[in-house]
Amino acid sequence: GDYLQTSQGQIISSKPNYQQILEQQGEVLSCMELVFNELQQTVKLLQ
Amino acid sequence: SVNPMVYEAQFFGFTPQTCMLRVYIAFQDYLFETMQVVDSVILKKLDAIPNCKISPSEIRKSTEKFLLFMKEHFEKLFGKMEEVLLQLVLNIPKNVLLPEDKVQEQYPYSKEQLQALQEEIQQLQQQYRAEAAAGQALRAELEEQKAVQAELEKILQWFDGLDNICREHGISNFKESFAFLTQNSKKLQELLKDVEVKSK
Amino acid sequence: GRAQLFDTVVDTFLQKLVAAGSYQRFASCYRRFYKLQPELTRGIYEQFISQLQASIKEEIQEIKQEGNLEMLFNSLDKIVEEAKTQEEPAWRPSGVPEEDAGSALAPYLLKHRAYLQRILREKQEENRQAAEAVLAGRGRITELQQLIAAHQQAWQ
Repeated sequence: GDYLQTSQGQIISSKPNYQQILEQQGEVLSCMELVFNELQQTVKLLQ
Repeated sequence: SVNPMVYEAQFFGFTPQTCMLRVYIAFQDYLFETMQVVDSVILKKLDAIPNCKISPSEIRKSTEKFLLFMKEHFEKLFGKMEEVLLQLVLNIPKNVLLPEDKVQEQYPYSKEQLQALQEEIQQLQQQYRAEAAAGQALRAELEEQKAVQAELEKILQWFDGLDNICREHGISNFKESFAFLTQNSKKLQELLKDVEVKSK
Repeated sequence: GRAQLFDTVVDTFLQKLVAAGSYQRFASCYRRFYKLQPELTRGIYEQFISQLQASIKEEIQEIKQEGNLEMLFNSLDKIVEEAKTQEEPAWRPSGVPEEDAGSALAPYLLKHRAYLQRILREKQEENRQAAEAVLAGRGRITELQQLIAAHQQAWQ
């Protein structure tokens, strides 16, 4: 809260949630896992 | 109405009046002492004169008379001397500012102005502390960003790696390849059906 | 100068005192003794005057040395000479140390204020540059997120 009074207060206050960003990438990778499972099954079926 | 002459005391290290008092007491003491010596010398000389009709008390009276006379003149003359010395020698004229007080004319700050200045300084100190903390916060975020960027770039590299693997294995376009494979397997299934029907 | 004036005033005092305590006056006070021993009376008087003058002059020298008066008088003469163009009455202590100390403190406070203003400006500039880097970093992270999302969508 004190940062708002400083020269770059707004920038500091608008800091993104980097932890959340990294957690989202975890979701991306889980999604990709599903995609590849599907692909694998499809290829087996086609074989 | 007595002028304490404090400014002069600041300069000289003593008040002019103290100095004059010292001189007065010393001069008076010397006058008395010298007269005492005169008195005792005359009495001694008298003792040496045989059949002297002058009594010691007479000499004493003469000494007192002369001393009284001298003291009167001493007081008058000393008063004049003191006046001259206090006015012309041991004084600092009204228009004169001592060197150590030059700051009073250069920086004529009232109590209120000084307080305002001190408050301003306090505020600046607080601002600086806040800016220093803000700087630390910004640098901490930069460090955090480095770590996050590294992670994201790793994931991106992984995706690029996938694309490279596909290319290495001759699959430039997964969608097309799957469409082709699906079509072919459908064709094969139809061919099989055809063959089964024709063989029956 | 003050030193010379001081000596002159003291000498004048002494001369007038001696003149007042003349031999005639001395002899008239010790009339009977004078009649008895005129030469002795004269001798005693001369010694009295000589002793008195010597003691007073010695005392004055002592006072001058103790108080370093010669140096102080010359210094004051110089200060007075430098201030001769100043017509207005100069500042004098108010008698309230709190009030007077303010002006003595003022130059140091002003210096301190200037110093704080300077380092604050420097710190703000430093932070401005750091904030620029932070914004650039955020932009890059957003870009990476978008690229990853695009890849993911493409695979999906």
